[in-house]
Amino acid sequence: MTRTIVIANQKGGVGKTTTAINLGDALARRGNKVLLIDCDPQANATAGLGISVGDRPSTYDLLLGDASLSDVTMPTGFDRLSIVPATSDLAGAEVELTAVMARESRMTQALEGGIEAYDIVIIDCPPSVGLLTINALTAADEVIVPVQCEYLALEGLGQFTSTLELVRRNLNQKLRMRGPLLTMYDRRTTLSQQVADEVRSHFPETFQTVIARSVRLGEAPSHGLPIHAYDPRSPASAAYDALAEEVLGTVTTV
Amino acid sequence: MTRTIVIANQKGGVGKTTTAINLGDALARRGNKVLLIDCDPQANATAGLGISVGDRPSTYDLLLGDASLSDVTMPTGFDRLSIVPATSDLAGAEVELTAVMARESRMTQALEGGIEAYDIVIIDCPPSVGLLTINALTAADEVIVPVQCEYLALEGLGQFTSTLELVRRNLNQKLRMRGPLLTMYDRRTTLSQQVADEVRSHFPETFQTVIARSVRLGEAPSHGLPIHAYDPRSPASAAYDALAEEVLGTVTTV
Ligand SMILES: Nc1ncnc2c1ncn2[C@@H]1O[C@H](COP(=O)(O)OP(=O)(O)OP(=O)(O)O)[C@@H](O)[C@H]1O
Ligand SMILES: Nc1ncnc2c1ncn2[C@@H]1O[C@H](COP(=O)(O)OP(=O)(O)OP(=O)(O)O)[C@@H](O)[C@H]1O
Ligand SMILES: [Mg+2]
Ligand SMILES: [Mg+2]
Repeated sequence: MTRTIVIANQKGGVGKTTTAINLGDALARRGNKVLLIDCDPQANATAGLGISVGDRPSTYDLLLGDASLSDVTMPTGFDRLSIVPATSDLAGAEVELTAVMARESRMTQALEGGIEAYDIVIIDCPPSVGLLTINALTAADEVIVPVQCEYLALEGLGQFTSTLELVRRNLNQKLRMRGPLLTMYDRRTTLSQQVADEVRSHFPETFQTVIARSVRLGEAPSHGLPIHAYDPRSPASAAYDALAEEVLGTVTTV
Repeated sequence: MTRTIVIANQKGGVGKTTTAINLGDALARRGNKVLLIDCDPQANATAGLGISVGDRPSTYDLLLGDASLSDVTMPTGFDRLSIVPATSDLAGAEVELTAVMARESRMTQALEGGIEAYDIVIIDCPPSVGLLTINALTAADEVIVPVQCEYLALEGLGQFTSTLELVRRNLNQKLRMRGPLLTMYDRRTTLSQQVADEVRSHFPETFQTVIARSVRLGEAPSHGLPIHAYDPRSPASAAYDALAEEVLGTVTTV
């Protein structure tokens, strides 16, 4: 049974793409066949793995064109990790989807044609709750919500979880919040600890794994590499390995 | 002549809100009457100044309702700095604006009624190029584009500047890119220096002022304070003062 995991949060710069790439890679290294779908017009997951799309079909064609899942899927060069890349065309999809019938379910329909070939599908989302993120959430089994350990990031978490509730009630009853994931934790500051305590007290399903702030995570995408390929002995690589173990171990039915 | 400055970048978490709040405050402390408009449904500029809106009218009512500029403007408690606050209603505005006539010019029309009371208007945008950001850009004289000194942030700058060109050609001929602003610069890493050099070589109008990474900037909004009120002797406060001087000193007509 394929698990579709969406990485989403409307707050920007909280580590969605970094989590999608590195969790995907860690799950693939543990023997799972993983498909990473870049659903963000910024195409950071695509660039962060060093993928050049050229004029091949991409997520835009999957949602709005006639391309099938196998038409748009590309290898990444990492074992068992494939990608559906994004291009900047996807920026037009938000507006173009508005007029399409069953506009929230285009991703769900697109995945029906071939998803069983994968153990896990991971979808990276843009920092908004427009039709691209709604499409991903409608197709999802679970959602991981990266939350930066900073005050402003905390503000938006409540707003985002009420959006998840709306999607669950109106579009996708099976949608489960797997939990907030604390990111960019800086042990030198009390702010990080305060935000972490606050998130854990409001959301008991918060991941045990915490991703600390690490310059290596900022460097890895400029080499087109997941953190394990870039610096396998770094704490950041170990943290994403621990996250993969946690994701494989349990699924919170909250 | 009132200057309308928009702070925008579709990349998330690059310091848009932090720049809007602290540049606004620094300009107000230099004797300018400043209006800060929170055009992001996350309402981080509103929360970062400790403003509670209650059921007062907000940016949503300015764009979609019958509220005038003076109806929605509130004091911030800081001299000469007023705010048009945001609420989460604004999240619905993107979709609701789609069907409205002259949907890109709602902000321009709204500001016509009363903007001359201010020397400078600053508009904080969400991390996307939907109708909220397009409305802000259509009303703008100039745009400041915060760019985090990280690889992934660099990727999107080219995409964003082509969006600016589209807006200038189709909606607002007076729109000028005032320049990229380098943020979260970490002098301990070579990555920051590489990104900074790359941005300056592609965009000669990049601000001289660089905002270094500083925990104090992450802490200040949790107290509802601009950096100068929170820690006036901090390097971050000095950096935003220097930015204000630079903004007042020249306007690049690029
Ligand atoms: N734990 C970390 N420590 C340090 N830097 C990090 C960490 N995680 C991510 N980064 C860096 O921070 C920036 C933001 O991360 P990322 O792009 O993954 O966030 P995002 O939520 O996907 O952003 P967006 O909202 O624009 O999609 C990137 O430059 C990334 O390399
Ligand atoms: N120079 C800096 N050093 C350290 N932290 C910073 C700096 N500037 C901003 N921050 C913190 O980084 C986070 C992101 O900044 P901010 O929210 O201003 O970005 P943004 O571009 O407005 O995000 P969004 O795309 O979600 O609107 C915030 O928690 C903020 O407090
Ligand atoms: Mg991203
Ligand atoms: Mg912001």
